Amino acid sequence: TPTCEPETPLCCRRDHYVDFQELGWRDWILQPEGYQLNYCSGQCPPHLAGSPGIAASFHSAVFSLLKANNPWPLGTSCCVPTARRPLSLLYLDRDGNVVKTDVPDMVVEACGCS
Amino acid sequence: AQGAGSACPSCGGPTPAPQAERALVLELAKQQILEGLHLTSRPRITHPPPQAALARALRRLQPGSVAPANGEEVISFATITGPSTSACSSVLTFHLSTAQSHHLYHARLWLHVFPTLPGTLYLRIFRWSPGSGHQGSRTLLAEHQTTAPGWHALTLSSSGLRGEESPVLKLQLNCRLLEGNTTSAQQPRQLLDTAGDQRPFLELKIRPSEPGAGRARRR
Repeated sequence: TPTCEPETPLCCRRDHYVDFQELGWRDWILQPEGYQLNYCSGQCPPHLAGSPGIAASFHSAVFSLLKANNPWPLGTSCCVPTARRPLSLLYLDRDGNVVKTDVPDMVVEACGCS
Repeated sequence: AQGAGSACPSCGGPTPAPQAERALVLELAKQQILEGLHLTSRPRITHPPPQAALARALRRLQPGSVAPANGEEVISFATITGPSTSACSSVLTFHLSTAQSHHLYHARLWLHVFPTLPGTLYLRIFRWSPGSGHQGSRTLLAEHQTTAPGWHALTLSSSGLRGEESPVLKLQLNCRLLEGNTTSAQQPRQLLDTAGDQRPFLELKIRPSEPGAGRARRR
């Protein structure tokens, strides 16, 4: 998946680091200090819609099935996450306990046109 | 949706202004984390554990242990109450509201024994359930004996801890010296360190209860 460049209009992954300090959440999230909140943005022209090279994933297969079986408005192909990974968090709950858990689907790794 | 006349940026609409985009991303991050943790709002921490105690507890855990999918590992620090300080008996109270509706599969209690241990220390841990009568009911969770000072990890019977509906877990700690004739002279807090950075803590590993698990077991 291409990482977005300023001049890239097409579907790409926009990398964005969120610092928990910036959210004012460092008092209860112990680790990590922040995380990579990537998201997908950009245009999906018709020739890229459902393109296997761009979005070869379970998600794109589902979108293709939906398109095949349902009336799908023209030009509604979207730039969507096609691969995600979990994020491990160590945080304090409201009772002051330390909790370590993996939160699924937190970090977008790849984007593609639906 | 960005408002009238514009479309979703992911579908090729106009990109919002950088400032607006940043605010949007931060709000998205907050919502994503809260949803991922099944919280409706950020926890307000009124009594955070002391940093030193926290650091010590984290160092005591198994290195590299990873929570299983959707599972959690919890460290809970004890609040100590002693119905009697003349006997080696204390009640350790833990507040575990996050562990409701989860399946507990591992529980260890960490205790710190004073360096000046004069003999063999014999420990018994009970789950304390206040019930009818003066005593309530007790379930034995672990027995342990040691001559070594320092930190000790007592594996608790997870089956003995299951079925706890209350978010407050009370463990009764009984200890005595097996050797020497110093039991009566030893105060409990001289055998076990239950204050400050050496507070006892509970290490739990839990995973979400599988729907239909009971049905599968019955089959």
